[in-house]
Amino acid sequence: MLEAKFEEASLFKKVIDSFKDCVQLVNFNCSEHGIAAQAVDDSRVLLVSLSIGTESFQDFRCDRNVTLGADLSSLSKILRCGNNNDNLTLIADDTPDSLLLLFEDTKKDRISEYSLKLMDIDADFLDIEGMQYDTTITMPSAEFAKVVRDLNQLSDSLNILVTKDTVKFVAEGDIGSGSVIVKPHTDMDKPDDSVKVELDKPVDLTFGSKYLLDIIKGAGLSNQITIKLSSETPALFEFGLQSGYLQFFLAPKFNE
Amino acid sequence: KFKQSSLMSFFGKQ
Repeated sequence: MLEAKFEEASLFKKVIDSFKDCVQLVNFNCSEHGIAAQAVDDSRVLLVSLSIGTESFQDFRCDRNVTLGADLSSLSKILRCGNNNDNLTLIADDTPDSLLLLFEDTKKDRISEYSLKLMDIDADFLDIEGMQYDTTITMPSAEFAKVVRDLNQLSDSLNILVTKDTVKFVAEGDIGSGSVIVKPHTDMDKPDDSVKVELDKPVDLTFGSKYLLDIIKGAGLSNQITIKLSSETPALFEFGLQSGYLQFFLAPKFNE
Repeated sequence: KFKQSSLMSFFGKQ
């Protein structure tokens, strides 16, 4: 039996909203450690990996591992029915055909109950653990989102160049070109505004802008984004949760 | 021109 209660429905709503536009069918794997999911987009370029640890829940109980196969557009429709500050409890039995979503407004004594039909989803599980990266960038997620949105107007590709003391984003397109340079700095008053660069090797990589536009939908989850890049493996873009994370793995573009 | 690579060329399936 799974019984997972979020103090505020907004957390789960935000998490689902952050990746519902790039993947549709997702297996949520529930265990004593929390809820995890992995899904690849149809073009097999972008992978989403979610982990919501038990600390993110007000109450969490999962006696036996259970997989919830859900259509995110349907789940999202139901999530829109709850208010952001309602309690949200996810309930499923050990071999569920459906997931029960219970929204409770404790002030108004209102309880709304929805049932989502589950499905068997046959999905590949990719081994994404233990990769080595040449550089790790931590920067404000809103700033990264703006760079991606701005440079997307110029090109369908975004080039990211990292050296010891700069991160340079470059877009070159038909109408012209643009670049944004971000330098590491520490903001004592607002640590979340800081930019940090750890570098083993300089990096020069190019990514499809349309996938980056999907990734920045996670910016509402966390004030900071961590970007790990390597010439050998897909890039990792991570938004931290209070307990857990939402990660996007993006395959780069290569010069032919 | 740039060519988009696939995740499958990097990750092993489990």
